[in-house]
Amino acid sequence: RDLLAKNDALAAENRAMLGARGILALNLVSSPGSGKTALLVKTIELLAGKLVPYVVEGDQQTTNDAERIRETGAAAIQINTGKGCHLDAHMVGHALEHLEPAEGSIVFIENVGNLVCPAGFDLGEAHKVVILSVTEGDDKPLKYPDIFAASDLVLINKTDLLPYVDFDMDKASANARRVRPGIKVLPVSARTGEGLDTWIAWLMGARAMAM
Amino acid sequence: RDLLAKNDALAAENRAMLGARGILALNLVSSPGSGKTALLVKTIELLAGKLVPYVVEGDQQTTNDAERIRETGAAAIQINTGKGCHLDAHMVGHALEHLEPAEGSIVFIENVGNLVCPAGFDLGEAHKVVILSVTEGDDKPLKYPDIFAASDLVLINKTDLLPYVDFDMDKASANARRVRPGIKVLPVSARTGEGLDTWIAWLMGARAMAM
Ligand SMILES: Nc1nc2c(ncn2[C@@H]2O[C@H](COP(=O)(O)OP(=O)(O)OP(=O)(O)O)[C@@H](O)[C@H]2O)c(=O)[nH]1
Ligand SMILES: Nc1nc2c(ncn2[C@@H]2O[C@H](COP(=O)(O)OP(=O)(O)OP(=O)(O)O)[C@@H](O)[C@H]2O)c(=O)[nH]1
Ligand SMILES: [Mg+2]
Ligand SMILES: [Mg+2]
Repeated sequence: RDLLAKNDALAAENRAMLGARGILALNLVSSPGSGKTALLVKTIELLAGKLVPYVVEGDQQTTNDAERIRETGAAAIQINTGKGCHLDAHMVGHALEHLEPAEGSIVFIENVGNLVCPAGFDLGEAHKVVILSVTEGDDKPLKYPDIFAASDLVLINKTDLLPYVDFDMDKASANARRVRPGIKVLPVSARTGEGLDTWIAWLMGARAMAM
Repeated sequence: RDLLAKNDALAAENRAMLGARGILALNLVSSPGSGKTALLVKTIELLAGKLVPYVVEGDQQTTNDAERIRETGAAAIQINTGKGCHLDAHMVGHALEHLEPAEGSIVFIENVGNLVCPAGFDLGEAHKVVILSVTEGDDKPLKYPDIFAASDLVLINKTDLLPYVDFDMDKASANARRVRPGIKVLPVSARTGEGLDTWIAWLMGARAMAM
């Protein structure tokens, strides 16, 4: 498809620009309300003194998420996609021009809440990270396989709610690995902080590989 | 857009066919994992002896949801959209030909889990019903306005989890009404059955209007 080819070309340009500056870019994808922004807020606090974070926020409407990020002191830019169900490389390229992320920094791209559309749109990131909430059900990796197949890490969020939901962590992990063998699975809670140390270690490892 | 016009024409055909047979069709939309299938299973049990239900299930992959519906004894047909992020009127028209719903019955269309794409695609339904889970956050109606603007009823599901999440029911309702003045708001729990009597009453009212 011609639009896809065009997007891939722009994504390659983004990737080259980021690579030249040793910047790690991550594309965070999930359903609406799985906790992407909450996790980013916690992550930015834990990265203090370690890494300078920049955030590209994508939403149909509002600047709510960029404002939540800015409350941490980190730089954020909001893209509104209107009717669009995903960010694309063109939008992200422009956002990066505005943000001017420093060499060796980390850029988090929070995609529009959608478990389908972002799968096919490369933004120039080093990795896609998919977030699945324990409230959403353990069958979701099989029902929405493309986004899991495109991701290198799945953060299973809201583990603090496990006592009140019927979510089978082993089943969910097995399902994710079925569609993406080798995917890393990490249970976390943006609320209690559980698992976040391991997430930060993964981030620092990924960033070392980006230098 | 030409594809949209084509879809609208087919949706009008579906609507005419359903209308001629006095059938109420509802298009259920929500994020992945908000509880559409769980609510349908409970609803079908409560409709026993009242209405004959048929279900059109839409998912990227698997027949999981259609199988869950069939376990209730109700007729269901599964559509797999592959990479598609929403059902369209063409797919639904074919599904209805297969299901052959009886006169005066009710057809539930469970759309692909997605808070963005289904907004612009008429399927021929009488109403869109959007489901928002209390775990997803009370700002979602503002961030994903098109789907709420297209809906006549919002079911706020998983109220049993309210003690463990920071969800403001009044804020969520106000946000929904801001993007769709006149929208009905109904708190429910597919798990405990809370609010389902009122949902059934709304259904029976909608069906009376379809005769
Ligand atoms: N209990 C619990 N709630 C959480 C956790 N993480 C996030 N939440 C809540 O989940 C809701 C949604 O969180 P967000 O951070 O807005 O989710 P999001 O993925 O950024 O949503 P979109 O950007 O709209 O797609 C909010 O009410 C959060 O407080 C968690 O670990 N535990
Ligand atoms: N606590 C609680 N859990 C619920 C409720 N309703 C559904 N769930 C759970 O939420 C998860 C997702 O439910 P589903 O019925 O699969 O959601 P869905 O909207 O049909 O998901 P998709 O079809 O994939 O978009 C399952 O683990 C359900 O058991 C509820 O009222 N309370
Ligand atoms: Mg967010
Ligand atoms: Mg379902």
